[in-house]
Amino acid sequence: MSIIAIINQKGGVGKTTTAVNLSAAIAQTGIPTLLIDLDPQANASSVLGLHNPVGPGLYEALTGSAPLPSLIQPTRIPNLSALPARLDLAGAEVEVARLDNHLFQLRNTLAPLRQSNSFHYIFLDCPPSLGILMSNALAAADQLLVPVQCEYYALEGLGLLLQVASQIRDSGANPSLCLCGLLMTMYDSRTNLNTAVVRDVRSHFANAVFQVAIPRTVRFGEAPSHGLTILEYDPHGTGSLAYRTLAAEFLQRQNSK
Amino acid sequence: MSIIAIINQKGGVGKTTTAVNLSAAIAQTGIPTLLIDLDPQANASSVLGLHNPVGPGLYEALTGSAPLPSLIQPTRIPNLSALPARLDLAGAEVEVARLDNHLFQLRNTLAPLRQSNSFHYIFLDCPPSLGILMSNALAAADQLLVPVQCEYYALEGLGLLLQVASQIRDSGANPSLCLCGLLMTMYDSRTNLNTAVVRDVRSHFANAVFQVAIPRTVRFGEAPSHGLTILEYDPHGTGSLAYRTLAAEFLQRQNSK
Ligand SMILES: Nc1ncnc2c1ncn2[C@@H]1O[C@H](COP(=O)(O)OP(=O)(O)OP(=O)(O)O)[C@@H](O)[C@H]1O
Ligand SMILES: Nc1ncnc2c1ncn2[C@@H]1O[C@H](COP(=O)(O)OP(=O)(O)OP(=O)(O)O)[C@@H](O)[C@H]1O
Ligand SMILES: [Mg+2]
Ligand SMILES: [Mg+2]
Repeated sequence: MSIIAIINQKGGVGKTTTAVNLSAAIAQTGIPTLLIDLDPQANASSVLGLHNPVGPGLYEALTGSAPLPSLIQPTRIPNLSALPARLDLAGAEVEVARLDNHLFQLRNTLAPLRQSNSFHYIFLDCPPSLGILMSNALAAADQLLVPVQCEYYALEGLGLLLQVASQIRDSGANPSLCLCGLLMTMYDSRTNLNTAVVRDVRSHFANAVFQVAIPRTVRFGEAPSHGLTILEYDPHGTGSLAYRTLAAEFLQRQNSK
Repeated sequence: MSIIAIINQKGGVGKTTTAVNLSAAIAQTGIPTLLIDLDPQANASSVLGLHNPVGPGLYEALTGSAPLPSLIQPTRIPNLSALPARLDLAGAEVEVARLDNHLFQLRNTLAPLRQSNSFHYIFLDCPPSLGILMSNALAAADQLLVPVQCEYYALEGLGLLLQVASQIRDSGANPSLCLCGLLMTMYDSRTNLNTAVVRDVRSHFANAVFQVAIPRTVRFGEAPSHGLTILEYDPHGTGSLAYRTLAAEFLQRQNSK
């Protein structure tokens, strides 16, 4: 069992698109997978048809008033379960910040899942922020998968994220935290900028960068407006092929660890 | 004097690109303008050449240990000053959350600027978050300018943002808060998705939507990698034309209030 945080504080780089489509592609190979939506925007929850769940949610689990396993729901995709987000999750940041042990709230909340071992992989879709939910995700995860848009601003923030992650690891808060990989997203090979950014990232981070780059295609924008993953919306397109290839590369990296 | 928050909790929709290029375009018409970077990612600060300022910053101003006016710096662009962000601003959220009057910290910090009246317009570049910095921006601003990417996820969050803003206004926290306008960004007229989203937003929000839509062009991605605004990098291109047109439309709306 491994917990993978899909994380980057830069906004709009493809975190949710990666969390939803990678977890769906892995589930389709028969591996039991869970997607936890840590973003109060709840974009991942909405694509999986789990808008605004009633009753307790992650907020209650994080603040200790509801057990986490009871919040997990099946999705229409076989082998993929989800823990949806709600807006009140934004309020959890303030409340968790006031607790003494605030860095480990999510890690402790997820502990029952580690013991039950019912999921092979658990993916966390993180919000674009440098706040409490992000540091909690860094303290709770075993691995980080970092989507990197092929643009300059996204590059600027990458060093910072990896530095914060190293601090969490080296401080002893999460000693086994490791980098699963950097995923280049929204890659348009016709532009010099994207090609230059990919070259820069590959030369700097070498094998830490997934071989596959996710191409920019309008299909990714269309799929959520139909409430579908790219695999369901455009199964034979370049977008679906890229995420199936990513799933294969991800599983290969896991097995060779 | 008016304080305008460039705000949208959805990540990567063009907040920083709008904050930098609109404030620069207005400054170029001779109007004294200030850009305050409220995002710990500090993307706006970096484009304006104000990386990692030493000494006190907005964090110290927000927590009361440094007067804000002393932190304002000139930029290379005539009539445009800036208050840069630093990474430690992310820590301010936790610290401000613990204060009793936390919603009004930014409003109180900006009060000296209201009295001095040295800037005609003050723009706040907001981080992609539903946290404390965002609610502080809503309580401090006179107007909201909301960049809306022509995609589904961006549309999903729009209703929520406007609802939160109405709550801040109607609760009496900021009774005069009003909507400056919705700005369609990254518009590619060749895609059905973008055309459909623009049509949806215009039919729903009518005159609240700026007439000009910012076109998607790779020049916007290239400019920051050269440390330049679009106006400096590609002065005669469609991107610069769009932001100059926006500046004219913005000023027209201000004058007809
Ligand atoms: N490869 C791609 N090609 C084209 N569009 C894409 C691609 N991947 C994602 N998108 C679109 O770009 C937008 C941003 O993607 P997404 O919401 O997944 O990013 P995010 O990092 O989760 O954003 P946030 O920081 O707000 O959580 C969405 O509208 C999505 O549909
Ligand atoms: N009209 C446009 N056409 C093409 N690319 C654009 C356009 N506007 C912005 N971009 C690029 O898209 C990316 C996101 O834009 P930007 O950083 O301004 O958004 P943001 O809302 O400030 O993001 P964040 O939520 O992380 O603060 C940047 O790499 C930027 O260069
Ligand atoms: Mg997301
Ligand atoms: Mg920004």
